[in-house]
Amino acid sequence: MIEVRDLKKLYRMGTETIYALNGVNLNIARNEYLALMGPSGSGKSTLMNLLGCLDTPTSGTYHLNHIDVSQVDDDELAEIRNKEIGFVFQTFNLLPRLSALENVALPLVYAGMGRHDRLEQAAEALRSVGLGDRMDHRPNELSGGQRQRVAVARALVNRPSIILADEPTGNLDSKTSYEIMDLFDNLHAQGNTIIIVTHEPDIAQRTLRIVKLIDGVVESDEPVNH
Amino acid sequence: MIEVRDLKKLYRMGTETIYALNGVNLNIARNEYLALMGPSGSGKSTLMNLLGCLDTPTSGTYHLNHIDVSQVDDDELAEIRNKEIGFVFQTFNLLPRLSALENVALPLVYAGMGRHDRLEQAAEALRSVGLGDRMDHRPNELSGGQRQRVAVARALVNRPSIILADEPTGNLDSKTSYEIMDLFDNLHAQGNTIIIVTHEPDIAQRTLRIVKLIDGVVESDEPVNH
Ligand SMILES: Nc1ncnc2c1ncn2[C@@H]1O[C@H](COP(=O)(O)OP(=O)(O)OP(=O)(O)O)[C@@H](O)[C@H]1O
Ligand SMILES: Nc1ncnc2c1ncn2[C@@H]1O[C@H](COP(=O)(O)OP(=O)(O)OP(=O)(O)O)[C@@H](O)[C@H]1O
Ligand SMILES: [Mg+2]
Ligand SMILES: [Mg+2]
Repeated sequence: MIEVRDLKKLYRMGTETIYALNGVNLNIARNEYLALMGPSGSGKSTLMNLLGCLDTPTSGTYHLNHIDVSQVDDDELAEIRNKEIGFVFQTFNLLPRLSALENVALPLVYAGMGRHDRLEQAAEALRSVGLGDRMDHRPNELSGGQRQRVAVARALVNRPSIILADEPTGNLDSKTSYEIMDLFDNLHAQGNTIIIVTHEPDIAQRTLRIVKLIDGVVESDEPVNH
Repeated sequence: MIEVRDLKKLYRMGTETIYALNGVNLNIARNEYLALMGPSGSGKSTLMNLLGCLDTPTSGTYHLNHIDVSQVDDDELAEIRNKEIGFVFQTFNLLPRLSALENVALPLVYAGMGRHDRLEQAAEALRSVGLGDRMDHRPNELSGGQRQRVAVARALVNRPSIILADEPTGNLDSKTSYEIMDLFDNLHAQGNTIIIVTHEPDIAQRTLRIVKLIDGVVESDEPVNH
């Protein structure tokens, strides 16, 4: 369902060219459970942004469900993003003036859901990440790990079939990060496709396949031994 | 040198009161190397902000080098912060329109250092965290782990004697986080006091003492067995 061929993303900085991605090839089937690892700066977030249709490559192709994403117009791309894909950002990207509940409800506004239903569905998503007692707090009234969990809840609230989580447990203690991984395990068991960037081997060991990037290319792509 | 007695920090949210810190007692001597751990929301960042003189408690006392910090006026407090304390924020807090180099040089502006010297000292700090080739990038042109390392470099550039690092390796792969810990080890060997919030046991094991918080109070305070 995800087919990436020779994907490149370059940035020109003055006389220098930075190859954030330098020819990535990847096939990801429906209902896969994959960890994306690699050193800081190796291109993981860049790849995630491309997979999430938040950015466009410099060259190469990305087919999502047999559609060449580069041939799709902006409105249709926005629709794919909102309906199909849930994205947890490495830097959370919460809106500072909205409460946790309003932040999580935002994707449901785009989905055209009525106010009562979306606040109820957002509340349920927040409870599923252990933040039932923090719904009215704004992001600056939350701890780092609580903001991270609001970002996770927001990515899941629209019940997307593809979940792209960029370091979803980086700010969490062991117990809380295992609770978040239990949540992802359940979503995987329900048939969804889960791609998690992590630098923690314990977290990666809970998935079924580990893809390692180095300097913008795939260095290894192996199933997890259970 | 750090003496905290019955420190409390409360937030009133409508009818509810949240006890972010609920009576913390702690003594930290010069040249200690301490890890602060605990579940998400247990009060670690709140305590770090109080120790870093970035916030004031609701009640209790904080003596830094025998000075009662609550009795100090704002100018003197700012001076203590800029000269004595290096702070790595959990959410980095970099200025988006400045390059990595300019961000790291900022504490030296407050220290009254001339432009040439501060850019040189900032460049050295960035090289020490492996970002010698990213100095002109702005924060949105850096990976998550690179931004984190800029935040570390900025905390160290003024050569403070107390380093407060709130999750300095949360976005880093193993190899890069060990390089950052080597840096902290060296600073400790030079006589400085290092307090690191971490949720990773491997990182905590590299320090000499682990303080665990739970629900805003100290649950345990133990030396590390080496
Ligand atoms: N401005 C605020 N208003 C209300 N509650 C707050 C505010 N700031 C923090 N809190 C609450 O205080 C508690 C402690 O927050 P703190 O940021 O110190 O936790 P932490 O231990 O650093 O957590 P994490 O590991 O997730 O970063 C949290 O439950 C948080 O929701
Ligand atoms: N807008 C940009 N302009 C120039 N270089 C960029 C830009 N965005 C990212 N880069 C560079 O591209 C490389 C890959 O960045 P990316 O964010 O994908 O890394 P990452 O693997 O997610 O790292 P981390 O683990 O630290 O989050 C980095 O070296 C970064 O400096
Ligand atoms: Mg990243
Ligand atoms: Mg914190």
